Amino acid sequence: NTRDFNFGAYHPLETIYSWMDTLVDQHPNLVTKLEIGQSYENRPMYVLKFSTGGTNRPAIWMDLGIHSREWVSQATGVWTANKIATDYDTDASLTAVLKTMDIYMLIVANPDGYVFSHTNDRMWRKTRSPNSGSVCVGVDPNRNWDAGFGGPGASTNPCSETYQGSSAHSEIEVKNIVNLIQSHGNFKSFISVHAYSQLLMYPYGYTCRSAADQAELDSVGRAAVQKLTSLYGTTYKVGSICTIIYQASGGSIDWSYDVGIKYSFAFELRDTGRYGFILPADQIIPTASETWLALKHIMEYVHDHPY
Amino acid sequence: ERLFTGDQVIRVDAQSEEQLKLLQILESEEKWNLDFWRHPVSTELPVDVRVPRSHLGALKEYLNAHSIPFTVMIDDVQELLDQEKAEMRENHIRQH
Repeated sequence: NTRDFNFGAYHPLETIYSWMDTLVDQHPNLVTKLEIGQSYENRPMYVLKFSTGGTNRPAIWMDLGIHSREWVSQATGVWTANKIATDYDTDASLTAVLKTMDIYMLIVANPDGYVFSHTNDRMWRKTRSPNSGSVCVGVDPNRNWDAGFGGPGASTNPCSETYQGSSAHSEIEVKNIVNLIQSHGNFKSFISVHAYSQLLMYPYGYTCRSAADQAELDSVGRAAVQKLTSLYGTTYKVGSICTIIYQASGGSIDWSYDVGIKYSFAFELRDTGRYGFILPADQIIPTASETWLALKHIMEYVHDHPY
Repeated sequence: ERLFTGDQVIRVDAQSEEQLKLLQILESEEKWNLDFWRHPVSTELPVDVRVPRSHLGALKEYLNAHSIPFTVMIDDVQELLDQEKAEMRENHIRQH
């Protein structure tokens, strides 16, 4: 029963996957579970689809945990999925969004890496695909997108944490998302959730040139972060990937923006400066709760500004 | 399972572009198996780096030699991971 589920704890992949089934069972008119493909090691990649009907409605995409060691992101995904399911029909603005839009959520975007971070190497970040000619395994799935692929901020060294892969979309985990987004063709927002640094970023990362919609994205981002900060005072910086952190090629939100999904954002969730990737589980719910206020703001804005 | 016993996470506050450069050199040389959790990108953002125990002395010496201020953010990574694992085990038992 999802009411018994402990959202304030980290869970292994199989627990998260079986919880998804429970959520679907308990909200059959809102939530469905889609398998969008398999990972390199043949684990299913499940997307939770929140829909109140219609076909191919304008949609919002959210992926979490593409860097496997960033455990608070997958945990935030579980809490957020439950929040959407349980608040629908009572939260007026969320209900309004779901009246005309769908939400697709990939809670564990890198299942192989996530399992490996539980069983072998807690600091694992990349995928688990072998690299021919190298003893080093894995590709940074956030350098593997066809967006400035192979440019600055990505490495050609398979042993590097930011190894870009042999070619754009070489990683099946990335390809599965690309295929879904392209076959659906009606996504209006693409949100990728990472940790940590407390940043809300928008394109571009592969260039420091401003995106055409930079002013709008910046103002939506700042307003969203204001909502986030209002809960516990957690401070975030807002800006383009390139100006806030560094030039990073092959990133997912650059790809989504370049294929026309205007409202593309990347979150770097908390740590407030003590634990890094090893954020204690008692900070999961506060982190997810504050992030929800920003996510909801973005969803409301996307809903109110059709294009 | 890979262990991180004695590894520390150092938080470095680069005070100048020159100090930032020195950190970026460390990162690009992939020296001492440093695992940058937050990259050296600007003097406004801290740099967090996990340092294998075997290279702790060398890194701290390097930072001191260049008067780059740092603090120890995580004293022993494995200790924190052991706590995290124990908590997960406890939760699993409780759940079942």
